[in-house]
Amino acid sequence: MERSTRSFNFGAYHRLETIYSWMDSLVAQYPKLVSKQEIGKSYENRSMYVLKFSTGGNKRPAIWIDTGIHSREWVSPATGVWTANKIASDYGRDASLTSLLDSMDIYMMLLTNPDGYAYTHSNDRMWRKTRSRNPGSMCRGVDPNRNWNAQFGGPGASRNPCSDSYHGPSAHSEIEVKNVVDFILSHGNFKSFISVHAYSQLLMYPYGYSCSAVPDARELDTVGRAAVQKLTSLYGTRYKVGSICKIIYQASGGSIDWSYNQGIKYSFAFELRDTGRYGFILPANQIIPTATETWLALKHIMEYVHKNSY
Amino acid sequence: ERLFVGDQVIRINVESEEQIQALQALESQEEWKLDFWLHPVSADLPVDIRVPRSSLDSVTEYLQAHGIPFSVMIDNLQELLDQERAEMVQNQR
Repeated sequence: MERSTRSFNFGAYHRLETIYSWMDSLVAQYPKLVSKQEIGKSYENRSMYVLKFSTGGNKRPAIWIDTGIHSREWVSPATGVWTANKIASDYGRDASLTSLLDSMDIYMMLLTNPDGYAYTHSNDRMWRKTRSRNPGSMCRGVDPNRNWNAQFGGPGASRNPCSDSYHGPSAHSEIEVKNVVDFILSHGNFKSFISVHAYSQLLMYPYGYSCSAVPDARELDTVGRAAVQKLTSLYGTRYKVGSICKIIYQASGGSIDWSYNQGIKYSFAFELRDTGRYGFILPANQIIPTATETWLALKHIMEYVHKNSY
Repeated sequence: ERLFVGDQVIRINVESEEQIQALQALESQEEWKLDFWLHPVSADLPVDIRVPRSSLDSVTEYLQAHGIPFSVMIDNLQELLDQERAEMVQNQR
């Protein structure tokens, strides 16, 4: 058992139960800053938790960070765990983070697709989707990043339940997506929405469903490029920056398209590193370097959001 | 528990629009059960495909027939997964 945040090995991959248990120890270690909220249950009835970093106030302007929406992208939640610890331990030490948390909240969802994550540990390491049943099909699961109400069912998503990019029967049909949607809407004061995927080193902004530029494209591009410059400064990891549609492919029903259309201007998606040898099997000894470089970019975005309130 | 013995992950650095189209056609070959880790979209990004052992010959032939060079990124996926699992067990201990 990894009993405390001090003995926890951040340079290892962990099972869902271990991460959930570690979240409790983080809350116990930083009770005035960190709390854990259950925002609902998954399809297979697993709890879905967010970590809230807050120094007080009520529904302060907030930043959302989710990791692990695609279950096989293990370095994403592993980076999330390291990042959550970093935020908690740097509060009161790092001036800009402290200033941010004195007026804003940060919410982190470390395992956005808990059923899928558990399934990658028990049955199929390469599983990407949720685990919901699809009536009339032998194949299970919906791509939770094609299930948001952002031109749902449009180009770049599959109608085939056996596809890894199946969009599902309707927008927000996946309870995991709906739980996040309901939470974001009920809060009502998110200023930034950051979704963390892996791999291939990209920092993206909306849209994915359309190759048209969003009204804030120029600003998002500038912020993204500055964030990536900081990321790259640590180990030289090279990122591409651009809209989802322009730097990967057209993909409808994605989370940051939805958040942007809800008025959350600073919506970004990361594809964390794999420099080209391992894909989803990124060795555990690269977790901390990945998290450390990613933190520089995340921090830049968060600082920018803090200084440019709207 | 699913095993990936002999599955390879291949990488293709796409050089032309024709190659992208040939790879996109490959995506629709359902019987080969290919798992596109990175999809064919532009010449700027590589394409990574997990190829089940049973489809290796067919895919190799297809790529050669279309003049598409590739390199093997992961020779045997299961070996990496076994290492990953052993490491996790050790960490848990």
